[in-house]
Amino acid sequence: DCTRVRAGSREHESWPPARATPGARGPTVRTFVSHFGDRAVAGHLTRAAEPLRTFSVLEPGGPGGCASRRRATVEDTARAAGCGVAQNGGFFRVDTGECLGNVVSDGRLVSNAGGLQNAQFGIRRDGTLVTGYLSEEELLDTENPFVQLLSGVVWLIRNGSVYINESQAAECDETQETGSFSKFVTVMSARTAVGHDRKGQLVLLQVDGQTEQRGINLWEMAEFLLKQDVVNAINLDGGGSATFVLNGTLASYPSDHCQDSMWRCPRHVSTVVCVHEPRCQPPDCSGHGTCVEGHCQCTGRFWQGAACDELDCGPSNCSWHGLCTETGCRCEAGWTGSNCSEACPNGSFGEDCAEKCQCQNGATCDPVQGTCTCPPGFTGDACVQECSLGWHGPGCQRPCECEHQCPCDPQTGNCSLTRATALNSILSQVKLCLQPSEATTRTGELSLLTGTTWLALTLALVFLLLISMVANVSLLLGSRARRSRHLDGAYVYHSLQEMNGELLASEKEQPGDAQNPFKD
Amino acid sequence: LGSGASRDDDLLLPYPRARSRPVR
Repeated sequence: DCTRVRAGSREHESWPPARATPGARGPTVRTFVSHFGDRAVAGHLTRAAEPLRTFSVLEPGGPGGCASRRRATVEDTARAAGCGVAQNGGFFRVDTGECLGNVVSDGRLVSNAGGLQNAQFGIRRDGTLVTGYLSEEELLDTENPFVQLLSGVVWLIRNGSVYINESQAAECDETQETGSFSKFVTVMSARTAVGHDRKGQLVLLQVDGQTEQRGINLWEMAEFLLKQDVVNAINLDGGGSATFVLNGTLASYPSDHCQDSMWRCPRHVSTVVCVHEPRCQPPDCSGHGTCVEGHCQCTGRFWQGAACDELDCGPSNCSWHGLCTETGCRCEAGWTGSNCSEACPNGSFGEDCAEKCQCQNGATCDPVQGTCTCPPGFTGDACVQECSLGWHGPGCQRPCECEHQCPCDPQTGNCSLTRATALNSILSQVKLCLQPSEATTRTGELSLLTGTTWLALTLALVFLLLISMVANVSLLLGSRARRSRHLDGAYVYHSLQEMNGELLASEKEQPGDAQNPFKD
Repeated sequence: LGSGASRDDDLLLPYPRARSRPVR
């Protein structure tokens, strides 16, 4: 059918991957000569377990073969890829070598048919086997992408039933003369097919023949496959393309003639289906292991899983305090130990407890950040500062609650308020803020101090009083003596009267007085 | 094995070679 289905979902069957069979052996190849009608037909039937790891679609002559429209014999392609069993794969343009249909090889999208509806067979990343019709959108799925896929013509068996008639309707353009398509179905010829059985094993069928002379038609091939317990299968290229290669050597009878028509030569075909030693999935073991006989042997102690893509640090899972890495638990800041189960020892903090705490005065150090939780009475980054007045408690976060804004004990917060009153005579009331205990002793001291002070002060004042009294008395006595002495002297006191500048006549200088020094 | 190239003379094609299938 020539319609292109870009989006949406088309008819196909998905067969979940079979559980890995430990110790699964390599592929089994059966050779047969069976009778179809009056014809004896020879061929090979191959079964392979774990197709996700043992089946590949190969480009002719290796990667890039489709892009360069290369053609190669199945032997050449199979040998290069180390295939134990190989057959020709999808259809191609004989004149140009172009790969036809969809091709996905080892996880690489090689060719996109743009939604053309032909029979598809593929394996998704999780091992699901897909058979049937796909839209382009389904081909390009990224959730569970195809790792192998190729296109055939005619879906032979769907879910255990022959599906040829439905295929003709889906894959043949009813407007086009269907003569060639139905002839393609009913003519006897060499045939190949790919599918899977109920155990989820890959099944390859190759039948010798020559178009219109030997071999089988698609109805007979479908019946043969049903008898072999095949559940889903599609028809691949036949006629002169039908080729079976075992361990890199041609093991079937191709129908194409060689240049010397005496002989038969295997055709240079396009894609190849290959059964090989179990490959690791992904082949490089996610970069964390080596593939040995199809099983990943993970490097290091912590990469685990079939694909070496899971990190496992043990049941403790790094005690939820760390991240499991390929070198083991990488602990979060503040934790240490092989399972990150130990908090940083005292005095250290941070990643791997590599930092040194700076906290002082018995402050606790946060094992993660290294921040200090100060004890009561201290503050600051390293808890080296004492609380400033009026604050107390851890980190000095609490204001003192004392009367008169008195400070309190920085550690306990106890107020020290005592209203100590001093000597009421001299000192007015003095509010002193002392610790209660200190207050009592200090009050005692204070009162002692007050008493002594007052006493000293009193004595000092009395002493001063006495001195001044003595001084006054002595001055008094002194002056009396002098006066008596002075009165006997040759002079008398005159009060000076310099009234307006003139002296009274009587007062003019009297002789003899001049010698007297005692004149005032 | 030196089988040499085949003549591609046994073609089994599902669609006629005459014309490519018209895309509708």
